[in-house]
Amino acid sequence: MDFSELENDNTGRCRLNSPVPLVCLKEACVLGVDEAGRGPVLGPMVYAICYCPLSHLADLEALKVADSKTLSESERNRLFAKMEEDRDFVGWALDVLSPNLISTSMLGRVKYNLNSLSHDTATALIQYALDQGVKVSQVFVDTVGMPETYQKRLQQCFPGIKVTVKAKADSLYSVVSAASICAKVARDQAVRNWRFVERLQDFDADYGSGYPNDPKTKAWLKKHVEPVFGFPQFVRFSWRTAMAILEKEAEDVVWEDLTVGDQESAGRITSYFLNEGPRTHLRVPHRYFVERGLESATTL
Amino acid sequence: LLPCEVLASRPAPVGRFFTPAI
Amino acid sequence: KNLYLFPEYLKDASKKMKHGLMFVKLVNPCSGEGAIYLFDMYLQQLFEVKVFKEKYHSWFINQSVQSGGALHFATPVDPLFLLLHYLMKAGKEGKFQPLDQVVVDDIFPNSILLLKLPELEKSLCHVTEEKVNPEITNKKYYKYSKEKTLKWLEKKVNQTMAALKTNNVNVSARVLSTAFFSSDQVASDKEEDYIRYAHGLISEYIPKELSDDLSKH
Repeated sequence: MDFSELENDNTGRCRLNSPVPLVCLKEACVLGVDEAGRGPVLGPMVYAICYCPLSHLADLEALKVADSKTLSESERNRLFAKMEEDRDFVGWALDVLSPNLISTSMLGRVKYNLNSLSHDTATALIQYALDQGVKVSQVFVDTVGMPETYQKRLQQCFPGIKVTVKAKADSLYSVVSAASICAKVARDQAVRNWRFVERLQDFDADYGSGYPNDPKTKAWLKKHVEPVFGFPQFVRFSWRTAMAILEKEAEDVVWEDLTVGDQESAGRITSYFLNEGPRTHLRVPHRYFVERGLESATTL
Repeated sequence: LLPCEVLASRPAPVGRFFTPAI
Repeated sequence: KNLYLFPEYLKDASKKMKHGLMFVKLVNPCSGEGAIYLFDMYLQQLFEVKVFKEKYHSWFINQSVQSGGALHFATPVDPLFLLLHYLMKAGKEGKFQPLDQVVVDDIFPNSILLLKLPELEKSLCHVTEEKVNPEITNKKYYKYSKEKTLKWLEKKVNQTMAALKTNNVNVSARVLSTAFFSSDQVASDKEEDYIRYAHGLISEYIPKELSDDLSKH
Protein backbone atom coordinates (compact mmCIF):
# COMPACT_ATOMS: atom_id res chain seq x y z
CA MET A 1 0.00 0.00 0.00
CA ASP A 2 1.31 3.42 -0.94
CA PHE A 3 1.04 5.62 2.14
CA SER A 4 3.05 8.54 0.79
CA GLU A 5 0.00 10.84 0.92
CA LEU A 6 -0.58 9.99 4.57
CA GLU A 7 3.10 10.32 5.38
CA ASN A 8 3.10 13.84 3.94
CA ASP A 9 0.04 14.89 5.90
CA ASN A 10 -1.32 12.67 8.64
CA THR A 11 -3.69 15.24 10.14
CA GLY A 12 -6.79 14.55 8.04
CA ARG A 13 -8.06 11.56 6.13
CA CYS A 14 -6.53 9.60 3.32
CA ARG A 15 -8.10 7.22 0.79
CA LEU A 16 -6.34 4.31 -0.79
CA ASN A 17 -7.78 1.87 -3.31
CA SER A 18 -6.98 -0.94 -5.62
CA PRO A 19 -7.78 -0.80 -9.32
CA VAL A 20 -11.36 -1.93 -9.98
CA PRO A 21 -11.32 -5.43 -11.51
CA LEU A 22 -13.06 -5.46 -14.90
CA VAL A 23 -15.32 -8.31 -13.93
CA CYS A 24 -16.71 -6.17 -11.05
CA LEU A 25 -18.00 -3.67 -13.59
CA LYS A 26 -19.97 -6.40 -15.38
CA GLU A 27 -21.23 -8.83 -12.79
CA ALA A 28 -23.24 -8.46 -9.61
CA CYS A 29 -20.87 -8.03 -6.68
CA VAL A 30 -20.97 -8.54 -2.95
CA LEU A 31 -19.24 -5.90 -0.81
CA GLY A 32 -18.05 -6.11 2.80
CA VAL A 33 -17.26 -3.24 5.20
CA ASP A 34 -15.14 -3.43 8.32
CA GLU A 35 -12.90 -1.26 10.45
CA ALA A 36 -9.64 -1.45 12.38
CA GLY A 37 -8.35 0.61 15.25
CA ARG A 38 -11.59 1.75 16.83
CA GLY A 39 -10.53 1.18 20.44
CA PRO A 40 -6.89 2.35 20.67
CA VAL A 41 -6.01 5.75 22.09
CA LEU A 42 -3.13 5.97 19.62
CA GLY A 43 -2.99 6.16 15.86
CA PRO A 44 -5.56 6.23 13.06
CA MET A 45 -8.81 4.34 12.59
CA VAL A 46 -9.21 2.64 9.22
CA TYR A 47 -12.41 1.79 7.38
CA ALA A 48 -12.17 -0.65 4.49
CA ILE A 49 -14.38 -2.20 1.85
CA CYS A 50 -13.67 -5.31 -0.09
CA TYR A 51 -15.75 -6.53 -3.04
CA CYS A 52 -15.85 -9.34 -5.52
CA PRO A 53 -18.41 -10.83 -7.95
CA LEU A 54 -20.89 -13.30 -6.47
CA SER A 55 -19.56 -15.81 -8.95
CA HIS A 56 -16.07 -15.56 -7.37
CA LEU A 57 -17.15 -15.66 -3.72
CA ALA A 58 -15.98 -19.27 -3.45
CA ASP A 59 -12.52 -18.18 -4.71
CA LEU A 60 -12.38 -15.57 -1.97
CA GLU A 61 -13.37 -18.13 0.60
CA ALA A 62 -10.66 -20.43 -0.72
CA LEU A 63 -8.08 -17.81 0.32
CA LYS A 64 -9.12 -18.73 3.85
CA VAL A 65 -9.64 -15.17 4.92
CA ALA A 66 -10.89 -15.17 8.50
CA ASP A 67 -11.58 -12.59 11.18
CA SER A 68 -8.43 -10.47 11.15
CA LYS A 69 -8.36 -10.34 14.97
CA THR A 70 -7.64 -14.08 15.09
CA LEU A 71 -4.68 -13.75 12.74
CA SER A 72 -1.18 -12.61 13.50
CA GLU A 73 0.26 -9.58 11.75
CA SER A 74 2.38 -11.73 9.41
CA GLU A 75 -0.63 -13.94 8.54
CA ARG A 76 -2.68 -10.86 7.75
CA ASN A 77 0.08 -9.45 5.54
CA ARG A 78 0.35 -12.80 3.73
CA LEU A 79 -3.39 -12.93 3.09
CA PHE A 80 -3.47 -9.36 1.90
CA ALA A 81 -0.62 -10.14 -0.52
CA LYS A 82 -2.64 -13.11 -1.84
CA MET A 83 -5.67 -10.87 -2.35
CA GLU A 84 -3.48 -8.46 -4.25
CA GLU A 85 -2.33 -11.30 -6.48
CA ASP A 86 -5.98 -12.10 -7.22
CA ARG A 87 -6.83 -8.55 -8.15
CA ASP A 88 -8.59 -9.67 -11.31
CA PHE A 89 -11.65 -10.41 -9.17
CA VAL A 90 -11.07 -8.71 -5.76
CA GLY A 91 -11.08 -4.98 -5.24
CA TRP A 92 -10.69 -2.92 -2.09
CA ALA A 93 -10.71 0.66 -0.89
CA LEU A 94 -10.05 2.20 2.48
CA ASP A 95 -10.20 5.48 4.39
CA VAL A 96 -7.56 6.24 7.01
CA LEU A 97 -8.98 8.58 9.65
CA SER A 98 -6.15 10.28 11.50
CA PRO A 99 -6.18 10.58 15.32
CA ASN A 100 -6.27 14.35 14.79
CA LEU A 101 -9.43 14.08 12.69
CA ILE A 102 -11.05 11.81 15.29
CA SER A 103 -10.14 14.24 18.09
CA THR A 104 -11.26 17.42 16.35
CA SER A 105 -14.53 15.78 15.26
CA MET A 106 -15.38 14.56 18.74
CA LEU A 107 -14.18 17.72 20.53
CA GLY A 108 -15.55 20.30 18.08
CA ARG A 109 -18.11 22.93 19.09
CA VAL A 110 -20.61 21.04 16.96
CA LYS A 111 -20.09 17.50 18.19
CA TYR A 112 -19.44 14.81 15.59
CA ASN A 113 -19.26 11.59 17.54
CA LEU A 114 -17.34 8.48 16.62
CA ASN A 115 -20.42 6.48 15.59
CA SER A 116 -21.55 9.18 13.15
CA LEU A 117 -18.01 9.51 11.81
CA SER A 118 -17.89 5.73 11.31
CA HIS A 119 -21.30 5.53 9.62
CA ASP A 120 -20.49 8.40 7.27
CA THR A 121 -17.13 6.90 6.36
CA ALA A 122 -18.65 3.51 5.59
CA THR A 123 -21.40 5.14 3.52
CA ALA A 124 -18.84 7.17 1.59
CA LEU A 125 -16.79 4.07 0.78
CA ILE A 126 -19.83 2.16 -0.49
CA GLN A 127 -20.76 5.17 -2.59
CA TYR A 128 -17.17 5.31 -3.89
CA ALA A 129 -17.46 1.73 -5.14
CA LEU A 130 -20.74 2.56 -6.87
CA ASP A 131 -19.21 5.69 -8.40
CA GLN A 132 -16.37 3.55 -9.79
CA GLY A 133 -18.99 1.43 -11.55
CA VAL A 134 -18.85 -1.62 -9.31
CA LYS A 135 -22.13 -3.52 -9.69
CA VAL A 136 -22.83 -3.86 -5.97
CA SER A 137 -25.92 -5.95 -5.25
CA GLN A 138 -25.29 -6.93 -1.63
CA VAL A 139 -23.50 -5.17 1.23
CA PHE A 140 -22.43 -6.81 4.50
CA VAL A 141 -21.34 -4.62 7.41
CA ASP A 142 -19.96 -5.34 10.86
CA THR A 143 -22.11 -3.35 13.23
CA VAL A 144 -21.26 -0.01 14.86
CA GLY A 145 -23.97 0.75 17.42
CA MET A 146 -27.47 -0.81 17.05
CA PRO A 147 -27.50 -3.10 13.98
CA GLU A 148 -31.19 -2.46 13.18
CA THR A 149 -30.79 1.33 13.14
CA TYR A 150 -27.58 1.18 11.16
CA GLN A 151 -29.06 -1.24 8.63
CA LYS A 152 -32.14 0.94 8.18
CA ARG A 153 -29.98 3.99 7.65
CA LEU A 154 -27.72 2.31 5.12
CA GLN A 155 -30.68 0.74 3.31
CA GLN A 156 -32.20 4.20 2.95
CA CYS A 157 -28.95 5.47 1.41
CA PHE A 158 -28.73 2.51 -0.98
CA PRO A 159 -32.29 1.42 -1.81
CA GLY A 160 -31.34 -0.79 -4.75
CA ILE A 161 -28.90 -2.86 -2.71
CA LYS A 162 -29.57 -5.53 -0.08
CA VAL A 163 -27.85 -4.35 3.12
CA THR A 164 -27.10 -6.66 6.04
CA VAL A 165 -25.68 -5.27 9.27
CA LYS A 166 -24.72 -7.88 11.82
CA ALA A 167 -22.57 -8.18 14.89
CA LYS A 168 -19.42 -10.21 14.24
CA ALA A 169 -20.04 -10.02 10.49
CA ASP A 170 -16.30 -10.39 10.03
CA SER A 171 -16.55 -14.02 11.14
CA LEU A 172 -19.73 -14.71 9.14
CA TYR A 173 -19.03 -13.27 5.71
CA SER A 174 -15.76 -13.68 3.83
CA VAL A 175 -16.02 -10.23 2.13
CA VAL A 176 -16.22 -8.63 5.57
CA SER A 177 -13.25 -10.74 6.73
CA ALA A 178 -11.32 -9.61 3.68
CA ALA A 179 -12.23 -5.98 4.41
CA SER A 180 -11.15 -6.56 8.00
CA ILE A 181 -7.73 -7.76 6.79
CA CYS A 182 -7.33 -4.73 4.49
CA ALA A 183 -8.20 -2.40 7.36
CA LYS A 184 -5.88 -4.04 9.85
CA VAL A 185 -2.95 -4.28 7.42
CA ALA A 186 -3.41 -0.62 6.57
CA ARG A 187 -3.56 0.43 10.22
CA ASP A 188 -0.48 -1.60 11.12
CA GLN A 189 1.47 0.00 8.29
CA ALA A 190 0.23 3.52 9.08
CA VAL A 191 1.21 3.13 12.74
CA ARG A 192 4.59 1.54 11.95
CA ASN A 193 5.51 4.36 9.55
CA TRP A 194 3.93 7.16 11.56
CA ARG A 195 5.77 10.44 11.06
CA PHE A 196 5.60 12.58 14.16
CA VAL A 197 5.33 16.23 13.10
CA GLU A 198 6.35 17.24 16.59
CA ARG A 199 10.02 17.23 17.43
CA LEU A 200 9.68 15.22 20.60
CA GLN A 201 12.32 15.04 23.26
CA ASP A 202 13.32 11.67 24.73
CA PHE A 203 10.95 9.97 22.33
CA ASP A 204 10.16 6.38 23.19
CA ALA A 205 8.89 4.30 20.28
CA ASP A 206 7.60 1.52 22.56
CA TYR A 207 4.04 2.52 23.33
CA GLY A 208 2.61 -0.95 23.83
CA SER A 209 -0.60 -2.04 22.11
CA GLY A 210 -2.01 1.48 21.93
CA TYR A 211 -5.09 0.42 23.86
CA PRO A 212 -6.10 2.62 26.78
CA ASN A 213 -6.07 -0.20 29.36
CA ASP A 214 -2.53 -1.26 28.39
CA PRO A 215 -0.21 -0.12 31.23
CA LYS A 216 2.60 0.37 28.73
CA THR A 217 0.43 2.70 26.64
CA LYS A 218 -0.65 4.61 29.74
CA ALA A 219 2.95 5.02 30.82
CA TRP A 220 3.88 6.19 27.33
CA LEU A 221 1.11 8.82 27.43
CA LYS A 222 2.26 10.09 30.82
CA LYS A 223 5.83 10.29 29.58
CA HIS A 224 4.96 12.22 26.41
CA VAL A 225 2.51 14.78 27.76
CA GLU A 226 3.69 18.38 27.41
CA PRO A 227 2.05 20.85 29.86
CA VAL A 228 1.14 23.49 27.23
CA PHE A 229 0.69 21.47 24.03
CA GLY A 230 -0.62 18.21 25.45
CA PHE A 231 0.22 15.19 23.37
CA PRO A 232 1.64 14.61 19.91
CA GLN A 233 -1.08 14.33 17.27
CA PHE A 234 -0.58 10.56 17.25
CA VAL A 235 -2.80 10.57 20.34
CA ARG A 236 -6.59 10.78 20.30
CA PHE A 237 -7.14 13.75 22.63
CA SER A 238 -10.86 12.91 22.80
CA TRP A 239 -10.22 9.58 24.54
CA ARG A 240 -11.03 9.59 28.25
CA THR A 241 -7.60 8.20 29.10
CA ALA A 242 -5.89 11.08 27.31
CA MET A 243 -8.23 13.71 28.75
CA ALA A 244 -7.66 12.43 32.30
CA ILE A 245 -3.90 12.79 31.94
CA LEU A 246 -4.27 16.29 30.48
CA GLU A 247 -6.50 17.36 33.35
CA LYS A 248 -3.86 16.25 35.81
CA GLU A 249 -0.59 17.08 34.04
CA ALA A 250 -1.30 19.94 31.65
CA GLU A 251 -1.97 23.65 32.21
CA ASP A 252 -5.57 24.80 32.37
CA VAL A 253 -6.89 26.46 29.22
CA VAL A 254 -9.97 28.70 29.07
CA TRP A 255 -12.03 29.36 25.95
CA GLU A 256 -14.56 32.14 25.58
CA ASP A 257 -17.52 29.89 24.83
CA LEU A 258 -16.99 28.01 28.10
CA THR A 259 -17.71 31.17 30.09
CA VAL A 260 -20.86 32.46 28.33
CA GLY A 261 -23.00 34.19 30.91
CA ASP A 262 -20.07 35.28 33.09
CA GLN A 263 -20.34 38.82 34.40
CA GLU A 264 -17.30 41.00 34.07
CA SER A 265 -16.16 43.14 36.98
CA ALA A 266 -17.40 46.25 35.17
CA GLY A 267 -20.86 44.73 34.97
CA ARG A 268 -23.22 44.06 32.13
CA ILE A 269 -23.75 46.86 29.66
CA THR A 270 -27.46 46.99 30.65
CA SER A 271 -26.43 48.02 34.15
CA TYR A 272 -25.57 51.42 32.73
CA PHE A 273 -29.19 51.85 31.69
CA LEU A 274 -31.23 50.01 34.32
CA ASN A 275 -31.66 51.18 37.87
CA GLU A 276 -29.67 48.55 39.67
CA GLY A 277 -29.10 50.47 42.88
CA PRO A 278 -26.08 52.40 44.09
CA ARG A 279 -23.02 51.48 42.13
CA THR A 280 -19.88 53.22 41.00
CA HIS A 281 -19.96 53.23 37.21
CA LEU A 282 -16.85 53.51 35.12
CA ARG A 283 -17.10 55.93 32.23
CA VAL A 284 -17.98 53.97 29.10
CA PRO A 285 -15.28 54.59 26.48
CA HIS A 286 -16.23 55.60 22.95
CA ARG A 287 -17.55 52.72 20.87
CA TYR A 288 -14.57 53.04 18.53
CA PHE A 289 -12.39 51.67 21.31
CA VAL A 290 -14.96 49.27 22.74
CA GLU A 291 -15.57 47.66 19.34
CA ARG A 292 -11.85 47.13 18.91
CA GLY A 293 -11.09 45.97 22.43
CA LEU A 294 -8.88 49.00 23.10
CA GLU A 295 -8.34 50.89 26.33
CA SER A 296 -5.79 53.37 27.67
CA ALA A 297 -2.73 51.82 29.30
CA THR A 298 -2.59 52.77 32.95
CA THR A 299 0.29 50.53 34.00
CA LEU A 300 3.33 49.12 32.28
CA LEU B 1 -2.08 35.35 19.56
CA LEU B 2 -4.14 32.38 20.75
CA PRO B 3 -7.96 32.26 20.77
CA CYS B 4 -7.84 30.84 24.28
CA GLU B 5 -6.05 31.62 27.51
CA VAL B 6 -3.43 29.22 28.83
CA LEU B 7 -3.58 29.92 32.55
CA ALA B 8 0.18 30.10 32.92
CA SER B 9 3.11 32.22 31.78
CA ARG B 10 6.05 29.90 31.32
CA PRO B 11 8.55 28.46 28.89
CA ALA B 12 6.90 26.36 26.18
CA PRO B 13 8.50 24.37 23.35
CA VAL B 14 6.67 26.35 20.67
CA GLY B 15 9.25 25.50 18.00
CA ARG B 16 8.74 21.77 18.57
CA PHE B 17 4.99 21.90 17.98
CA PHE B 18 4.55 24.85 15.62
CA THR B 19 6.21 25.82 12.38
CA PRO B 20 5.78 29.55 11.71
CA ALA B 21 4.32 30.52 8.36
CA ILE B 22 3.85 33.97 6.89
CA LYS C 1 6.48 39.82 29.11
CA ASN C 2 4.49 42.54 27.38
CA LEU C 3 4.08 43.07 23.66
CA TYR C 4 4.32 46.54 22.16
CA LEU C 5 3.66 47.73 18.64
CA PHE C 6 5.54 50.89 17.71
CA PRO C 7 5.93 52.89 14.50
CA GLU C 8 9.15 51.82 12.81
CA TYR C 9 10.81 55.21 13.12
CA LEU C 10 10.81 54.95 16.91
CA LYS C 11 13.64 52.44 16.58
CA ASP C 12 16.01 55.35 16.00
CA ALA C 13 15.05 57.14 19.22
CA SER C 14 16.43 54.52 21.56
CA LYS C 15 19.56 53.99 19.46
CA LYS C 16 20.53 57.63 18.89
CA MET C 17 19.91 59.01 22.33
CA LYS C 18 20.25 57.86 25.89
CA HIS C 19 16.75 57.67 27.36
CA GLY C 20 15.51 58.38 23.85
CA LEU C 21 12.25 56.59 24.59
CA MET C 22 10.60 57.24 27.92
CA PHE C 23 7.39 55.77 29.28
CA VAL C 24 5.83 58.23 31.72
CA LYS C 25 2.59 58.51 33.61
CA LEU C 26 0.72 61.69 32.79
CA VAL C 27 -2.80 62.88 33.35
CA ASN C 28 -5.45 61.55 30.99
CA PRO C 29 -7.19 64.80 30.05
CA CYS C 30 -10.60 63.14 29.83
CA SER C 31 -10.70 61.12 33.03
CA GLY C 32 -8.20 63.12 35.11
CA GLU C 33 -6.62 59.82 36.13
CA GLY C 34 -3.13 58.66 35.23
CA ALA C 35 -2.35 57.02 31.91
CA ILE C 36 0.83 55.85 30.24
CA TYR C 37 2.37 57.97 27.53
CA LEU C 38 5.59 57.63 25.57
CA PHE C 39 8.03 60.44 24.91
CA ASP C 40 10.31 60.20 21.89
CA MET C 41 12.99 62.59 23.13
CA TYR C 42 14.90 62.27 19.84
CA LEU C 43 12.08 63.37 17.54
CA GLN C 44 10.41 65.24 20.39
CA GLN C 45 7.04 63.65 19.89
CA LEU C 46 4.39 62.40 22.30
CA PHE C 47 2.58 59.08 21.95
CA GLU C 48 -0.38 57.69 23.81
CA VAL C 49 -0.29 54.02 24.71
CA LYS C 50 -3.40 51.98 24.07
CA VAL C 51 -3.88 48.36 25.00
CA PHE C 52 -5.75 45.75 23.01
CA LYS C 53 -7.28 43.57 25.68
CA GLU C 54 -9.82 40.85 25.19
CA LYS C 55 -10.46 38.03 27.58
CA TYR C 56 -9.29 34.48 26.95
CA HIS C 57 -6.12 35.11 24.99
CA SER C 58 -2.50 34.10 25.38
CA TRP C 59 0.63 34.81 23.38
CA PHE C 60 3.28 32.49 22.12
CA ILE C 61 6.37 34.67 22.39
CA ASN C 62 9.40 32.83 21.08
CA GLN C 63 9.67 29.70 23.23
CA SER C 64 7.23 30.74 25.92
CA VAL C 65 3.52 31.13 26.53
CA GLN C 66 2.24 34.34 28.11
CA SER C 67 -1.27 34.52 29.52
CA GLY C 68 -3.43 37.60 29.03
CA GLY C 69 -2.88 38.30 25.36
CA ALA C 70 -2.61 42.09 25.73
CA LEU C 71 -1.03 44.10 22.91
CA HIS C 72 0.15 47.65 23.56
CA PHE C 73 0.13 50.27 20.80
CA ALA C 74 1.92 53.59 20.75
CA THR C 75 0.33 56.17 18.48
CA PRO C 76 1.12 59.88 18.13
CA VAL C 77 -1.10 62.18 20.16
CA ASP C 78 -1.41 65.94 20.10
CA PRO C 79 0.23 67.11 23.36
CA LEU C 80 -2.02 70.16 23.33
CA PHE C 81 -4.81 67.92 24.67
CA LEU C 82 -2.76 67.26 27.79
CA LEU C 83 -1.69 70.86 28.15
CA LEU C 84 -5.32 71.91 27.88
CA HIS C 85 -6.04 70.10 31.13
CA TYR C 86 -3.63 72.40 32.98
CA LEU C 87 -4.58 75.55 31.04
CA MET C 88 -8.26 75.07 31.87
CA LYS C 89 -7.46 74.59 35.56
CA ALA C 90 -5.23 77.67 35.63
CA GLY C 91 -7.78 79.60 33.57
CA LYS C 92 -10.22 79.48 36.49
CA GLU C 93 -7.88 81.89 38.29
CA GLY C 94 -8.51 84.37 35.52
CA LYS C 95 -4.85 85.40 35.24
CA PHE C 96 -2.25 85.24 32.52
CA GLN C 97 0.53 82.90 33.67
CA PRO C 98 3.80 81.56 32.29
CA LEU C 99 3.65 77.95 31.17
CA ASP C 100 6.07 76.68 33.78
CA GLN C 101 3.66 77.86 36.46
CA VAL C 102 0.65 76.37 34.70
CA VAL C 103 2.08 72.87 34.19
CA VAL C 104 2.72 71.99 37.80
CA ASP C 105 1.44 68.63 39.00
CA ASP C 106 2.44 66.90 42.25
CA ILE C 107 0.64 63.72 41.25
CA PHE C 108 2.16 63.54 37.77
CA PRO C 109 5.47 65.42 38.06
CA ASN C 110 6.59 64.21 34.61
CA SER C 111 4.02 66.59 33.11
CA ILE C 112 6.88 69.10 33.01
CA LEU C 113 8.31 67.09 30.11
CA LEU C 114 5.47 68.45 27.97
CA LEU C 115 7.26 71.78 28.00
CA LYS C 116 10.25 70.16 26.27
CA LEU C 117 8.21 69.61 23.11
CA PRO C 118 9.15 72.50 20.81
CA GLU C 119 6.05 72.31 18.60
CA LEU C 120 3.78 72.74 21.60
CA GLU C 121 4.55 76.40 22.13
CA LYS C 122 3.71 77.16 18.50
CA SER C 123 0.25 75.65 18.86
CA LEU C 124 -0.68 77.39 22.12
CA CYS C 125 -2.26 80.23 20.17
CA HIS C 126 -5.09 77.81 19.23
CA VAL C 127 -6.28 77.58 22.82
CA THR C 128 -4.99 80.62 24.69
CA GLU C 129 -4.79 84.37 24.75
CA GLU C 130 -1.16 85.40 24.89
CA LYS C 131 0.63 88.37 26.44
CA VAL C 132 4.28 89.28 26.31
CA ASN C 133 6.09 90.99 29.21
CA PRO C 134 8.66 93.24 27.54
CA GLU C 135 10.31 93.86 30.89
CA ILE C 136 11.30 90.20 31.19
CA THR C 137 12.92 89.58 27.80
CA ASN C 138 9.71 88.75 25.97
CA LYS C 139 8.58 86.15 28.47
CA LYS C 140 5.14 84.94 27.40
CA TYR C 141 2.06 84.60 29.55
CA TYR C 142 -0.99 82.56 28.67
CA LYS C 143 -4.64 82.43 29.62
CA TYR C 144 -7.06 79.72 28.54
CA SER C 145 -9.59 80.86 25.90
CA LYS C 146 -12.75 78.80 25.58
CA GLU C 147 -13.76 80.43 22.31
CA LYS C 148 -10.43 79.69 20.64
CA THR C 149 -10.39 76.16 22.01
CA LEU C 150 -13.82 75.42 20.60
CA LYS C 151 -12.74 76.64 17.16
CA TRP C 152 -9.60 74.47 17.39
CA LEU C 153 -11.63 71.47 18.47
CA GLU C 154 -14.07 72.07 15.62
CA LYS C 155 -11.13 71.66 13.22
CA LYS C 156 -10.14 68.50 15.05
CA VAL C 157 -13.65 67.15 14.63
CA ASN C 158 -13.59 67.95 10.90
CA GLN C 159 -10.22 66.26 10.49
CA THR C 160 -11.52 63.26 12.36
CA MET C 161 -14.61 63.07 10.17
CA ALA C 162 -12.44 63.10 7.06
CA ALA C 163 -10.30 60.32 8.49
CA LEU C 164 -13.37 58.25 9.42
CA LYS C 165 -14.68 58.52 5.86
CA THR C 166 -11.32 57.69 4.29
CA ASN C 167 -10.98 54.64 6.49
CA ASN C 168 -14.60 53.48 5.99
CA VAL C 169 -15.24 53.32 9.70
CA ASN C 170 -18.84 52.35 10.46
CA VAL C 171 -20.39 55.29 12.33
CA SER C 172 -24.09 54.52 11.97
CA ALA C 173 -26.17 54.78 15.11
CA ARG C 174 -28.79 52.52 13.57
CA VAL C 175 -29.40 50.29 10.58
CA LEU C 176 -30.89 52.37 7.78
CA SER C 177 -33.24 51.04 5.19
CA THR C 178 -32.87 52.87 1.92
CA ALA C 179 -36.35 51.65 0.99
CA PHE C 180 -37.91 54.01 3.51
CA PHE C 181 -35.65 57.06 3.39
CA SER C 182 -34.83 59.45 0.57
CA SER C 183 -31.22 59.49 -0.47
CA ASP C 184 -30.95 63.12 0.72
CA GLN C 185 -32.11 62.19 4.18
CA VAL C 186 -29.83 59.18 4.17
CA ALA C 187 -26.93 61.43 3.24
CA SER C 188 -27.75 64.04 5.90
CA ASP C 189 -28.36 61.37 8.53
CA LYS C 190 -25.00 59.91 7.68
CA GLU C 191 -23.32 63.33 7.99
CA GLU C 192 -24.87 63.71 11.42
CA ASP C 193 -23.59 60.27 12.34
CA TYR C 194 -20.08 61.31 11.36
CA ILE C 195 -20.25 64.51 13.40
CA ARG C 196 -21.60 62.67 16.43
CA TYR C 197 -19.00 59.94 16.14
CA ALA C 198 -16.11 62.35 15.62
CA HIS C 199 -17.27 64.49 18.54
CA GLY C 200 -17.36 61.35 20.65
CA LEU C 201 -13.83 60.40 19.66
CA ILE C 202 -12.44 63.88 20.36
CA SER C 203 -14.28 63.83 23.71
CA GLU C 204 -11.98 60.98 24.73
CA TYR C 205 -9.22 63.60 24.92
CA ILE C 206 -10.95 66.52 26.66
CA PRO C 207 -12.75 67.04 29.98
CA LYS C 208 -16.50 66.45 30.06
CA GLU C 209 -17.43 70.09 30.51
CA LEU C 210 -15.51 70.99 27.34
CA SER C 211 -17.09 68.04 25.52
CA ASP C 212 -20.54 69.37 26.43
CA ASP C 213 -19.58 72.84 25.21
CA LEU C 214 -18.21 71.36 22.01
CA SER C 215 -21.42 69.43 21.46
CA LYS C 216 -23.45 72.65 21.73
CA HIS C 217 -20.97 74.43 19.46
